[in-house]
Amino acid sequence: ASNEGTKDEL
Amino acid sequence: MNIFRFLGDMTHLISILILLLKIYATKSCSGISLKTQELYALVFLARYLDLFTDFISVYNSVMKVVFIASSLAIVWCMRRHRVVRRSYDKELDTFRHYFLVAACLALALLVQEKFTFLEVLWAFSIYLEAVAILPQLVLLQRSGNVDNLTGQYVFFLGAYRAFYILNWIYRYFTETHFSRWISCVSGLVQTALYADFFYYYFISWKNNSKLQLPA
Repeated sequence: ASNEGTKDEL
Repeated sequence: MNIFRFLGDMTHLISILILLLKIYATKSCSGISLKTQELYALVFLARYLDLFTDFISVYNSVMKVVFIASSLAIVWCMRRHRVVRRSYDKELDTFRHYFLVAACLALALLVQEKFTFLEVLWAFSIYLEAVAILPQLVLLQRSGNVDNLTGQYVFFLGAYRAFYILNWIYRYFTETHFSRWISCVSGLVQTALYADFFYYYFISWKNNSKLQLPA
């Protein structure tokens, strides 16, 4: 879960 | 998505539109560092490799395509366009940016979230973006007078990451497991590099005078 929290930004 | 991040993305987009406007309207890239533009193209290519593998949202995918396409178009314009490339300050834009690429790649190999190809390249792009503005700031100091569009371009480019810092603070307090210390530290360094530019930009705005960076 933490992973997509880090790569959803531009 | 939160307002800070949206404002950050819009500010980033505005900075690119201002640069495209300057090049298109004046058919000139004087005062613009080709090396900084090449570094940004590398940042976007290294960071947005997941464009085709991880679909996050239409907005996310569209913005990635816009950033990659615009940065490559600007580099192409400054290198190949027969009119624009004549106004490139080749003798002033001498920052050895390959050292920045090498240093960021080395750091990414040492410090990243997971030692995988995509994570190393992602960390590389984050570190490189933090220092990519250096050739441009050096060029501005050397070229003395800064035309309005170039000044606004650099100002919005610096402001965008400042909004992202607010976004990270907001997410830190609103999301449970939110850890982006690589982006936060790099973002702080990136924004700090603009500190003196922001100062002189504010002075020129307050005195309604031409933006002058001390040599």
